[in-house]
Amino acid sequence: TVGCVVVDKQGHCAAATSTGGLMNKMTGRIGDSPLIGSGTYACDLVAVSCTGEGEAIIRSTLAREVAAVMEYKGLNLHEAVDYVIKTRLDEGKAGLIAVSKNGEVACGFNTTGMFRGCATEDGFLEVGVWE
Amino acid sequence: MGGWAIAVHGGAGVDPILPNERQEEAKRLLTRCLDIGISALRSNLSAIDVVELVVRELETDPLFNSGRGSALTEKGTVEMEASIMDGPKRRCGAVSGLTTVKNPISLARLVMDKTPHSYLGFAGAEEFARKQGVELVDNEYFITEDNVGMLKLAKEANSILFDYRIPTLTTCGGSAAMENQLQMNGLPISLYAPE
Repeated sequence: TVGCVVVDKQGHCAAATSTGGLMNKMTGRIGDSPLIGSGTYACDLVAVSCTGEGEAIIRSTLAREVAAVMEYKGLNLHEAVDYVIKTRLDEGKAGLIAVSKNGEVACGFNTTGMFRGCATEDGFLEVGVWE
Repeated sequence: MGGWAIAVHGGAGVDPILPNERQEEAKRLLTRCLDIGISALRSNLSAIDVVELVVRELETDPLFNSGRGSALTEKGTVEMEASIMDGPKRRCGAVSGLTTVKNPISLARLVMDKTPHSYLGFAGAEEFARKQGVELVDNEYFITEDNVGMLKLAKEANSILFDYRIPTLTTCGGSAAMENQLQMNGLPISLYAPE
């Protein structure tokens, strides 16, 4: 799975996710990536793209959950990402990337690693695989 | 307003014994995609245009599991899916079951922009793609030699594998599985491809 989340200079957020799914999957299987609110979500606060165990991400509506805890619990982006990865995945393994309308960027995962990169306007740039 | 920001991913669930050269290859691709996104943002492209642009690049490169390089079904074919969402008005578009659309994310964008719907799948999505004139390719275009080998391993293990793109056959086969005690979904982590 691949994904990208962006907040532009106007503070507008957007998310995109694309995948081939699982190796040896049944034909007709649909994972989390095309499901708005599960693998992909964006609103006026935040944009999120997920990857990992699709069925677990669907059960937890993971992407929307990040936005929800920001809206209803008042968490900031990093707190929201940590919270959903730790409390919403049950036994599932997954990761996500997110940006907020304020120009923050965050990623979280409970797998061994996640191929990821991020950058911000103030010059921060990071590419990583492991924790 | 905090300025622009961008993040990209190429899947989670990385094989702990992933060779260094494969890690570096992945980092190079992620860096290239970040650079494309950064340039677009500096040129004042909107967030929705930038996410589509960057994901198209990731779909076109066979390294990760999307577009060319997608995981294979039990029949050895490729069925792709994608979605896109624009935050300000919560507009969204999604597609599933694509077999010939070169860049699924752009078809998802067209669903969002050109239809009254949010999600098209399988034959209907392919028909919409033809009507929109998007670039189509044979299903074989998406199938890589590495993935054919991984499907063979998956069938031998009688398991469904997460979309491990990067591991070589020697790192995701049965012997590696025996050496590695980490498990995901009840299966050795080395049997998975990082999604």
